[in-house]
Amino acid sequence: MLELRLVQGSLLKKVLEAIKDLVNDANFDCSATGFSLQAMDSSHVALVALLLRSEGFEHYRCDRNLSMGMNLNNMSKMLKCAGNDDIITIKADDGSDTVTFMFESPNQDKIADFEMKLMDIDSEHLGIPEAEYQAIVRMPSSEFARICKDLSSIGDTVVISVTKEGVKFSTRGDIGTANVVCRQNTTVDKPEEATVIEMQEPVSLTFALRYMNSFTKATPLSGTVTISLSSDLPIVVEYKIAEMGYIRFYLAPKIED
Amino acid sequence: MQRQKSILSFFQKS
Repeated sequence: MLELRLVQGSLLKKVLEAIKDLVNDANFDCSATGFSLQAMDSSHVALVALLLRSEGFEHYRCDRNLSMGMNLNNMSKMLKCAGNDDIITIKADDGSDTVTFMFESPNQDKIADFEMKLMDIDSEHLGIPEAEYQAIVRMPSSEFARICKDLSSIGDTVVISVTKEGVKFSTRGDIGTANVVCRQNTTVDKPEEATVIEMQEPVSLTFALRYMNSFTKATPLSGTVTISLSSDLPIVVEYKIAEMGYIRFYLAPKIED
Repeated sequence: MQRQKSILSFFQKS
C-alpha cells in the first residue's frame, strides 16, 4: 500500500512539466527515503534524477519499496487536471497495475480522483559516483534560462568556460557568434539573485543547447540553479526543490573527434 | 567535427 499526500501539489505538476519532454517513460521508485526517479532520454545523452524526500510529504505511507512505471506524458495530462492550489495524493495498492492521483481543493469542496494505468518499463539504473567538481556556479535560474534561450537562436552548442574572471557561455552559428559572461556577484538584495562561482581550476566544456533548454523547464521549481563542471564528467544542472529534494540533470559533453 | 558522448560512457549500470 502506498499513500503519499503532498500539500503543495503544484510542485508535482512543475516536476512533470520539467521532465516530460526529456523522458517518455520512467519508473517512479517509492521507498522510506522518498519518491524518486532516475531516467535517461531516448538517445542516452542526458539523465534526470529526481528526489522528493518522504519528510516533505504531509503523509507518507510506503509499506514496501515499489517501482511504478509511468508514461510521463499521460501522467502530465492527469496532473494538469489538478488546480495549482490543490493537495495531491498518490495512491497505489500492492500488485496493482494502476495508480490513483487524488486532487483536493484547498477548502475541501472538490475532490477528484484520476486513475492511470501503469506500465512495465525495463529501465537501467545507473550508479552516479560522488565527484569533486572543478567548478560550481550558482546563479538565478531565470538568468540561466534566458542565456540558454538567447544562445540557441544563434547556435546549436554552448561552450561553458569557468575562469577566475567568471563563467562564460559562448556559441557560434551561421549568422555569427555570441558570448555571455557572468561575473561573481554577491552584493544583491536577495540571496537567490547572487551569482557565486567556486572554482578549483579553470574548465571549459561543450554541450548541446537543445538539452540545456529542455533542463530549463525546471526553472519554476527554484529561484537558483547550480551548475557543476569537470572536464571528465557530465555537467550537472541542479534545481533544488524547497524542503523536499532536488531535480538534477546530467548531460554528457560533446568532444572533438 | 564534434562528437556527442553518451551518458553511459560515464555512469555504470548498477
